[in-house]
This record gives sequence, C-alpha cells and structure tokens, in this order.
Amino acid sequence: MAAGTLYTYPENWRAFKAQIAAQYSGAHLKVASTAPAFTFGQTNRTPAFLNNFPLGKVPAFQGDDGFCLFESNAIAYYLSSDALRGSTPQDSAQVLQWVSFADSEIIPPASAWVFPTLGIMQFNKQATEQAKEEVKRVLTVLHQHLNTHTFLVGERVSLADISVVCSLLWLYKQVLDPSFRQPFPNVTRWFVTCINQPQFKAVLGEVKLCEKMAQFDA
Amino acid sequence: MAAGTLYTYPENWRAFKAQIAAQYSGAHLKVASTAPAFTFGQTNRTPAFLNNFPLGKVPAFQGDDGFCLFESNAIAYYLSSDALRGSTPQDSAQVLQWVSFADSEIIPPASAWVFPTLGIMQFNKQATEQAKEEVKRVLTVLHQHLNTHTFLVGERVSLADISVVCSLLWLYKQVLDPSFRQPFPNVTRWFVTCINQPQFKAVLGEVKLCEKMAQFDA
Amino acid sequence: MTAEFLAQEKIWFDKLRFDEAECRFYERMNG
Repeated sequence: MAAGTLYTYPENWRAFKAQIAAQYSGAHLKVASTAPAFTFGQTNRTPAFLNNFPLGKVPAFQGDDGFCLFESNAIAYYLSSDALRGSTPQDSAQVLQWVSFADSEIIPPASAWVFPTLGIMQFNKQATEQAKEEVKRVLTVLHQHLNTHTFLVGERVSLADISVVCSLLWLYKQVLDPSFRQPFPNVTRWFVTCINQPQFKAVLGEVKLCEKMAQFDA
Repeated sequence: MAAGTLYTYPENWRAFKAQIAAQYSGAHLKVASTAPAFTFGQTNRTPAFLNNFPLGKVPAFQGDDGFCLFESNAIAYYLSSDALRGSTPQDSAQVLQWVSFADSEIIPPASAWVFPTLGIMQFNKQATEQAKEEVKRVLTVLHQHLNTHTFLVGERVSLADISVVCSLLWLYKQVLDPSFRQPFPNVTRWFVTCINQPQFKAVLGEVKLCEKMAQFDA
Repeated sequence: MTAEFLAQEKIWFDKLRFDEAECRFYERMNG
C-alpha cells in the first residue's frame, strides 16, 4: 500500500483527487500544505524540491520510500486501489477516458467562467458566454451518459468519478445555480451522490451547491 | 487482445499514439481515415457516430465487440500491452505522469508555436516567443530526466515514450532546428531512438528532423 | 487565499480556439 506525503496549497481541487483516492484505498497520506511543512511559492522553489519535482508544480507526491511523482492524475492513480482504477481492461480504459475528459473538456471552460468571479482574472463577456456554452455541452454529455449509469464506469465509484467531481467542484459551488443546472438532473444527482460518500466528505467537507450564480468580482 | 476500428483524419498525431501502441501489442487495428470509411467533418457529425461518440471528436475507437472509447490516451492505453502500460504500480503511475505531462505541458506551447507556421492560426509574435520559452522549459525537464534514463519509464519503450514522442512530432518536424535543439541532446537522442523503432516507423514512416525553423505561413 | 493560489494554476484557456482551428484546418485538408 502506497504511503507518503502530498505537497500542495490548501483547498487544491487537483490535490483532492489524490486525497479522496487515498480515503478509498487506505493509503497512508500526509498532506503538507501549510508552514512549516510546506509554503506554496517558497518550498516549491527550493533546489531540494526542484530536484525531486523539476516543474516545481503542485500537487507533488513523495513516497516514504523516496519514490517521487508529479502530475495530479498520476498521483491519484498511484494512491488508488485496483477497484478505483477499473477492474477490467475496458473499465480501466474508460476510467482514463473520463480522467482525460475532465482535464481536456471541463477544466478550460470551467476556469474561464469561474476565475473572473473569484477576482483572479479579467472579466470578458464574450469569453464567459462561450465558456457557459462549453459547460452546457460537457453537462449534456455527462447527463446522457448518466441516464443509464449510476457512476461513470462500472457499478461503483472509480477514479473517473473522483476526477470529474473534483473538476466540477468550482462550477457547482460558484456558478451552476438551480436554473442553469435544471436541464442536467442526472449530473446533479450523480454529483450529490458522490460528494455525500464518506470518503469524499472526509476530504471535501460539506459542499454547498450554488444558489445564486456568482458574477465577476470587479 | 483488443481489435477494432480507429476513426480519425489522416496524419493525426493523437491517433498515432494508438496506432503505435497496437504495433507493439499486436492488437488488430483497422484505421478508418478516408472516404468511404470515414470523412472528417461529415461522418463524425452523423447521429450514428454521435450516438457512440457524443463529443464528435477523433480519434475515436470502436471494438469489434461494440465497445466504444473516445479520448486518445484512453484508446492508446486500451490497445496497449501490460508492458507498455507499466509492469509495476510505480511504473504505471510514471507512465501516466508522462502522458499527462505531454498533454498539459507540451501540447499548449507546441500548438501555439507550430500552428501559425502551418497556417492553422494567426501569427502572434508575443505568443510565439512565450511558447518558445515554454518549449525550452519542457525540453530541459526531459533532457535532465534522460540524463539517467534510456527511455522515460523503466528499461524499454512504454506508453510514456509513445505519448511524448507523438506530442513532440510537429515540433521536431517543423521548428526545432539544430541550433534550437542543441542544448537538449539527450532528448534528440531519445526521440531518434524511438522513431527508429520498427513499431514507430511502421506508423510514422520516415520522420525528418527540422533543418530550418519554419516561420509563420502568412 | 485559495483564489490567489488558484490564480497561479496554468490553464489552457485558449484550448477551445486551438481545437476549433485545428478542426477547420483538417476538414479543409480532407475536403
């Protein structure tokens, strides 16, 4: 069973994937996210850190055996159990499909829409409108798939659900108000089922779904 | 052993990953990339295709048993052998690490630099200069790692090498001229070793390294 | 605090624009 330390800043949705995976697999994971263990912007710029993690990015994982890994999907995969990874070649390929889908189809429009509402990016009306359309397309694909599935792959929670839930977190907390999410009930049902699993709750705490769509924070 | 049809347009580097993986694993792969089997922009917009592949994107894979998969990394993984996927939990996690690295660290700056030289996108001097710096950073990380490794993970070719080679193809063919690639000899040595493997050559044919850095194609 | 950290994430905001340009290019190439 893998055991080690996850370096990240607090509340990092990319790190949540590994933390939730460890909850399911029982991997013993220490999280270094606050001083003195880890200070984002300082520790990850030290020669010692860069020697293990040349990109200087977080999340970064170091096993108790010294094994080092960067890239959040690789870390979550390493800390997973076989059940989370997919127990057949078809299931494990589908897990990878949804993990890739989260990174390539969800994160870019989700960030383009949410970042201005957090005041960390200039608001651009056209970019926001386009991002909203992209998010609708993503939710439509998920809604259709979840018409015939309780979870994304197989009959129980897998790394696919963990990855896609974590990539949707900011959207559901910040901008997917009841009227926007109304056409996609399968997705909200699935999302709420997942975040209410004890392993998700142990990491995410109480996730409150957005009641009023946040506008950009001038 | 997986067997099926890969839908793509010709010369699609994302499809090459699956095709090379199949060369190593012996998976029986039919490639549908030209009429009448497949016409990009038409076939992938038909209801039949969208029913199997809701994003309408390529590459897309349909097994002879009807099993459908989208996202190029998932397809390449499914068509791989265990040797390509990584034979230990640490190796398979590192394979995923480099597959993610290719998508998140290489493709964005590689596209920003190469697309204007192919006439795919408008040229933007600042964006191109920034992309060149990011490509240097990526090549530095690979050069350092390949100081102590012949291949990216373990002692032989894996899905990590296949993914990263395919993500670097356009760069090496179009803009990485001898002077730009001079500081990163380990990467070019590794890249040439891979493309000269018979399984790569069977798919890529002869890959000619860039002699003169292509400028944007007005 | 979290927002400041999030601001340092590297996101490919232009991905959709690149995907669409690449699509158009290969659709043209394939007639």
